[in-house]
Amino acid sequence: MNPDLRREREAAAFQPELLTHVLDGGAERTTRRREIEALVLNDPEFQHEDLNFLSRSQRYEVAIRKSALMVMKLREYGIADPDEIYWFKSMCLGTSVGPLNLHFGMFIPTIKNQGTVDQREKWLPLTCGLQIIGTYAQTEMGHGTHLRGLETTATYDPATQEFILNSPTVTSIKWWPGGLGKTSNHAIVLAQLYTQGQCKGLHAFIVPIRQLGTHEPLPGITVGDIGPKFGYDEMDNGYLKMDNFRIPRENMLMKYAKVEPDGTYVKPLNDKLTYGTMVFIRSIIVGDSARSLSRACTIAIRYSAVRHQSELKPGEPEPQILDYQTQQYKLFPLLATAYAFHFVGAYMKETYLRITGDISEGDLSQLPELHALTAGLKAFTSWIANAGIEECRMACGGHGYSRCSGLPDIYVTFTPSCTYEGENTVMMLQTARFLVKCYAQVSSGQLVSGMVSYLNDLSGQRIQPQQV
Amino acid sequence: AARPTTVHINDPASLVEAYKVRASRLVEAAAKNLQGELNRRESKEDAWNRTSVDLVRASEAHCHYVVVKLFTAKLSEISDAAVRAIMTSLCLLYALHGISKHTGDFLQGGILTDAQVTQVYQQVKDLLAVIRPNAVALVDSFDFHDSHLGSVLGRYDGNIYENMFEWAKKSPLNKTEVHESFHKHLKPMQAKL
Repeated sequence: MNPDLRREREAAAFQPELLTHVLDGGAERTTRRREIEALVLNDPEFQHEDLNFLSRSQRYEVAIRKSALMVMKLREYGIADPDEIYWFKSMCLGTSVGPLNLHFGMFIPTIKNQGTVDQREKWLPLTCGLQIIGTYAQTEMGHGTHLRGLETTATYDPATQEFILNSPTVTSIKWWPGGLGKTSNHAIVLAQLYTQGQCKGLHAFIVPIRQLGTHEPLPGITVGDIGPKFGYDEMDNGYLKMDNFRIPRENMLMKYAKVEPDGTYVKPLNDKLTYGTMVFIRSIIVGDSARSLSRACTIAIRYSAVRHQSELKPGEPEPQILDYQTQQYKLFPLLATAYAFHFVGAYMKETYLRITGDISEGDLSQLPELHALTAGLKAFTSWIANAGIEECRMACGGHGYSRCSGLPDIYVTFTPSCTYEGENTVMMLQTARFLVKCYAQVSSGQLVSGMVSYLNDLSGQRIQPQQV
Repeated sequence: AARPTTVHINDPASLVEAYKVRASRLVEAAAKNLQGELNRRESKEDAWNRTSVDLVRASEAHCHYVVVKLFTAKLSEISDAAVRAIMTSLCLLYALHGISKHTGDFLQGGILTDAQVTQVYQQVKDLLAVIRPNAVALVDSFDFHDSHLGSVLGRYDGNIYENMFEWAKKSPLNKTEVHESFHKHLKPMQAKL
């Protein structure tokens, strides 16, 4: 043990283990988490060469091998609790991303949240057994956060009771979805539904894209990898072009909106419901902001305790750089932020589960606030964590720029969260729409509840500046 | 009647109030600006676009308030006194550092006085010194295993330099002492010059 770090640990005024329990939600959860992590750490099959020394194709192959191993080991150990799966997966993938992430994180949850009972019974067993490997294809080359601008069409043909999926323009080609390029054989495609000559807006369709068994692209499907990015080297972000590709009527997810066999369209209860998957992902991103910033702070603060530089007092030995106030001013507010976001992430997860429970009981009253809160906090936490990770890298000087520091990987893996699942400025404006609506309610004498209840007291909220 | 509230900058709960008032002021200002734009032009889309900077600021203030509120609420759930003490310092640092980065919002709304803002700056520096002896323990509490952290600089044992040297030796470029490009390109060039 480096003597500086040893001394630092001996000087602490509290027991880190007790704070770890707070972060995990209790001592027993800490114990369980470590047990789960040890299953991976002690398994030689998960070992591999440092990804930094591999080509992109090799990195993708390592990620696929680990992902397949992960699925089989989870089954072997009988791990089914969502948190335990998350712990196991995090340890498997470390700082890299997995080509199956969207299968587990988007494809399966969307079928669960937006599929009918029949659809869930048909598709979920196939997805859990990974005969079907899916992704979630929403973003197009020319359209992203503004969903109503998406061009992909799904036109209903009552004669054959099929939908015809089509990419009418080059800008409508589905672009970016993780796992789309080489891994997945199905995709949930968001498309503008046309039936009986009318456009009914965006709906979700399960689209097969590769032949089961051979994994060859199906006729009418053009699919592949979009090429190297700023990071995400192990992920086959892909493109998908559909040329009048036919799917059965049963492949439209119809828990909320429906198309009858004759083409009659039945409206959903609330058009926000199709946002369910995005709200779920955004609440997860808040937790990711905390985890990524925590990792960066861990690296920068430990390194700052080990690194000695310059001289604070002439003639004295070089001090630890953590003793410089400017270094503390860079890192400690970020450390506080990492803890703050961790607690917010836990709150978002609880709130999401509670409100989606209400929704399945038919109570949609809190959906608008959930939608606004997840949008705003996703933007707020990812913007700040993104800048904070870069601050941590620079605080480590030149060695922070080496991939051995781990900081470039944390940054390039985290930074997409500022633009995916809703570009941050657009997210903030969605939150603002909700806030302005609440303000109008309060102005007309109605009370509002939840995190915006402070608006009820607007006239009363005059702070008396305190004479010091 | 307006209920006068005094901000105590050493009290997290009082800082939550300050963030709450800041948020409601910015929401109110954005809503009023939007209404003003609506009165001046037909299209509500134009009005919205011409107020969007204010609207983003209001949302950020709302989110900032939510984060400070939830962090403060968490403190009361921590049973161990030593852990609660250091987490209270972190919470104060988060809230006060946030104020120091947005002093205009807090001064403009009469939420804090100029003298209080000066105190905030000083308090932030004082808290850095409070946190300094516990900084390594605070990151140890995140409990990242080295293989999960993926960092030679952030190793738990702190043995950075020798491991950095070992890591570099594994670079593919070091597979041979002399890279093949020397014989293919440099040596022929040197022979010609």
